[in-house]
Amino acid sequence: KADETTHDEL
Amino acid sequence: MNIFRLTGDLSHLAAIIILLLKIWKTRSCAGISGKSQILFALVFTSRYLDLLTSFISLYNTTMKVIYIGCAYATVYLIYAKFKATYDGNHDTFRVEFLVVPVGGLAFLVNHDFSPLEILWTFSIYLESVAILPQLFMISKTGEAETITTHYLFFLGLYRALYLINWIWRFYFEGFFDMIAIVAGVVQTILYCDFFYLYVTKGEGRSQLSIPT
Repeated sequence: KADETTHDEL
Repeated sequence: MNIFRLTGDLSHLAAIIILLLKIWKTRSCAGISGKSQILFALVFTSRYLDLLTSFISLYNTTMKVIYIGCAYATVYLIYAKFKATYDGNHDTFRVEFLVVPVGGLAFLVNHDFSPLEILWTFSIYLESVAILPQLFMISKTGEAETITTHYLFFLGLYRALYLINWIWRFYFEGFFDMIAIVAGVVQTILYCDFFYLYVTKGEGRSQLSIPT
């Protein structure tokens, strides 16, 4: 879950 | 990071800078929809709150700060400094018809029901329709300055490049974000009509005339 909500794109 | 995402970001940055310089140099925001610029400022504000909570990279942070700064500077130039040149009579799109449904959708369809994530989702949905007041204004006036068409071209190109970036990331990293992809497809489709005119009529004409 966590990885999905860390957005690395602008 | 891949070449499509990098050129996409640079295309986006180019669009933002072109618009800011156009208004600053000509000291006029004629033909520019202030409503769209307010929506973009709202998009960046709601999307980049994670500047306060997480650090991705220097590039990521720097670009976010530049985007937010330029967005607010553009809104300031339109509504304060060069207010006299703002064409309010043609900038009449009812943005509440965009913000309210997008806000509701962000609550219904998101990856995680947390404040930051809902705001991110809201910004993704809003960005896909934020250009509508600008396109509507151009269709009303029936023309656009050449520099404005270049602004729109790079702005539309950036999300189209992001679509390729998502294909690339799905193929090589197995990464995909359905919300961003669907919104990105909608956003790019909205520019198709403009892209056609930009390519077919952009050459040789001083003004882009969109049949109203």
